[in-house]
Amino acid sequence: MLELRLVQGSLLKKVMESIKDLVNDANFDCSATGFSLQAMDSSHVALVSLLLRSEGFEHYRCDRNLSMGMNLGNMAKMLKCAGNDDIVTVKADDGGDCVTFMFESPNQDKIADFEMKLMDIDSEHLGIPEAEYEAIVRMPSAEFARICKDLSTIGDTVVISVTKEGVKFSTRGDIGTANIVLRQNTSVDKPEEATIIEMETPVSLTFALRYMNSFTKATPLASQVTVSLSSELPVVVEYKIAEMGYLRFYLAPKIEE
Amino acid sequence: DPKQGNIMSFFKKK
Repeated sequence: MLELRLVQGSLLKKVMESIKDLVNDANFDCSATGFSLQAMDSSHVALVSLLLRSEGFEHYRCDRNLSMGMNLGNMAKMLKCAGNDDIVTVKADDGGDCVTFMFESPNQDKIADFEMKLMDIDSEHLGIPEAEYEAIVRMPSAEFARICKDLSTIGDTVVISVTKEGVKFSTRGDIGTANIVLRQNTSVDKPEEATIIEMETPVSLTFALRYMNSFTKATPLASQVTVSLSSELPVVVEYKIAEMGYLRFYLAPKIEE
Repeated sequence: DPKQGNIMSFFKKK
């Protein structure tokens, strides 16, 4: 038996909107630790890793580890029917072939339940090694989204370079080139507007903007995003989910042949 | 042009 009650149901709505276009089908894994997902996009270029820790739920019951295969587009459709202030409960029976999403309005005057069929998904779980990243950039998530969107109107790829001068995002296309440099800025009044650059070694990597733009659909989840870079490693774009966990996107770099 | 890497060449199957 699985029963997860999330008072801030909008978090789950936002998570689904962030990943539904990147990943078609995925297994949600439930254990004592929390509700998690790891899935690759169909071309195996990007990987999504989600963790919602059990402590973040108002009620968390998971009698035994359970893996539930879901079509993320269909799950997103159902969660879209929840109000932004609704409490969302996810329920499933051990060995059952469906999952129920229950939506309760804040004053309990509307209760809805949506039942969705589960599917068997043969997914490959990858081990993600702990890595010491050469450069970690923390910046406003809306700024990161803006840069990715702007650059994708010029070119298809972005070169992200971190030096002691700052972080540079560059692209080139048929019409010309673009470079955007952000410097460290910790002097802002609000911490969510800060840009913090931690650099061990200068690093420069090339990525497909199409994927970066897809990751930025998670912008409503967090005011800040962390971009971790190491040469020869996938970039990690992380959105923290307040007091519950994270949504991380890993993207394989483009490599010179 | 640089070639797109595959995520599975960086992270091993469990």
